[in-house]
Amino acid sequence: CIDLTTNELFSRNVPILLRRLETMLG
Amino acid sequence: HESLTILHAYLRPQMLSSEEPEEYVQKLKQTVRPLASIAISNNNLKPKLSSTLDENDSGNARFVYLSYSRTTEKWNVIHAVERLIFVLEANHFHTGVQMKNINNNSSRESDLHHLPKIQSKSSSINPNDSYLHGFNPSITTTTSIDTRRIMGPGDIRHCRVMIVCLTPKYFLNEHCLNELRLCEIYQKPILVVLL
Repeated sequence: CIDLTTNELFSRNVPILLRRLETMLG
Repeated sequence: HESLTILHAYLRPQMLSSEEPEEYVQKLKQTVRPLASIAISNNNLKPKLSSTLDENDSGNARFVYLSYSRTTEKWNVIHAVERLIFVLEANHFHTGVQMKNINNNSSRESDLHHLPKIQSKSSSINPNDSYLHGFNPSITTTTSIDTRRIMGPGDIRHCRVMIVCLTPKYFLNEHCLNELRLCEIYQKPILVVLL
């Protein structure tokens, strides 16, 4: 679960989200 | 065999009967036999995720379905979703939302003219962040020239991953539940983000 509830968290966690997506898509 | 061990470890302490362990294990083996046959038959099948389709359809290869609240929230979730969509599209994931520029100019500067307006409490986003690809939340823009195809639950079967944009209200929403069920039916991986 990735927290994007604030701008700061969005900036910090979106790269994590992207990395996870890349991993899931192989 | 691993499943059997797990079942044994889990169930054995809960057994109240005084059965001999060997008899118990034999019964357990009988019970899991149908599961084993299902596993074997599944292994003989082609990958059943839409990856088979996706390989032949590059449009779906990076299609990410976003599940989010369409109902009224305490704050405008749509803006946060649009922001997320922009980042995903900028990083070559497809969300089904096509943003076309009237000027047909592919430069990053021109992208700023059709970015969604972000309503944020603070502007702590660093526009130089690489994943933003030119995204600048301080720019007030309009979405009126966007060409958008709204994704619906029927598109879930074609996605590679579903991102569930959870809010406390959406978590209790029937719509959310339905899309999660569809995701389960089509065996799509799920990423949960909190908005």
